[in-house]
Amino acid sequence: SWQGRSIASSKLRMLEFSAFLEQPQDPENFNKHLFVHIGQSNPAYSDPYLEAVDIRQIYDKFPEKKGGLKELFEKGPVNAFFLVKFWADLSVNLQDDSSFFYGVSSQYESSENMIITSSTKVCSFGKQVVEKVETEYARFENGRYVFRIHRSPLCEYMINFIHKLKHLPEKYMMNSVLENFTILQVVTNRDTLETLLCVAYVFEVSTSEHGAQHHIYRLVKD
Amino acid sequence: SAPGHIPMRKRQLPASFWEEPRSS
Repeated sequence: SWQGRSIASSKLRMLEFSAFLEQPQDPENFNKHLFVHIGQSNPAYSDPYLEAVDIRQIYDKFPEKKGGLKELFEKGPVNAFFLVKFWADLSVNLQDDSSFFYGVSSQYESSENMIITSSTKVCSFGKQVVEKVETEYARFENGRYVFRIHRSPLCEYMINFIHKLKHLPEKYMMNSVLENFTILQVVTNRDTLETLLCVAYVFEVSTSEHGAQHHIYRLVKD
Repeated sequence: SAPGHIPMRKRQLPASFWEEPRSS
C-alpha cells in the first residue's frame, strides 16, 4: 500500500528522515530541535496516491552532467524518484558552541538483504558543492531488513549555511536564498548499483507554529 | 527541456507546492 503513497520503490522504503540540532541543557538532558522531519507513516490502499511533478521542471536545480538527475531517471526504475518540499523550522537560537550536535538520521526498510549506499549531494544553483557517501548494512528485524543511518554529523558547509540563513532578517530573504539551494539523495544497492530511491529536496522556511512541514511528490515524465 | 533560470513560482508545479501544511 505504501508504493505511490510514500517514499518507496519496489525495493526500498524510507521510514523516517530528520535533520536536527541537539543542545545540551545539563549533563543528563538536551533539547532536540528538528529542522526538517519526515515521520513514520502507514498509508492504506484507501489513501490517495502522491501528487506527481514532472521531473523536467526541476532538472536544472540538480546536477545535470554525467550521473545527473536526468541520466539517473532515464536509467530508472521510475518508481524510485521523489520530490520533497520541506518547510524547514529555523525557530531555534543558534550559538557557536562545540557542545551542540548537528545531525541527520534516516531509516529505510526492504524485503531484501543487501548493502546500501546513500549519496547526499548539496547543490547551489544546481551545482554540487559537497557530497556525503554512506554505506549501511541491513539488520533483520520483525521479518524485514532495516537500514539505519543514525546521527550522521552534518557537514561544516551545512552548519555554516544554516547559521548564515538564520542571520537574514526576513523570511522572504531566507526563501530567496533557499530557492537556489537543493539536496539530492540517491540510495543504491552497493553491489548491483541499482537505484533504490532518489529523493530531490527543495526548501522554504516554515511559518508554522507546529514546526517543520513537508509535501512529498512522485517525480514523473509525462 | 530544462526550464533554465525560471523562478520556481513560474514553473508547472502543483498548487500544494506553495501551501505549507498546518501539521505533517
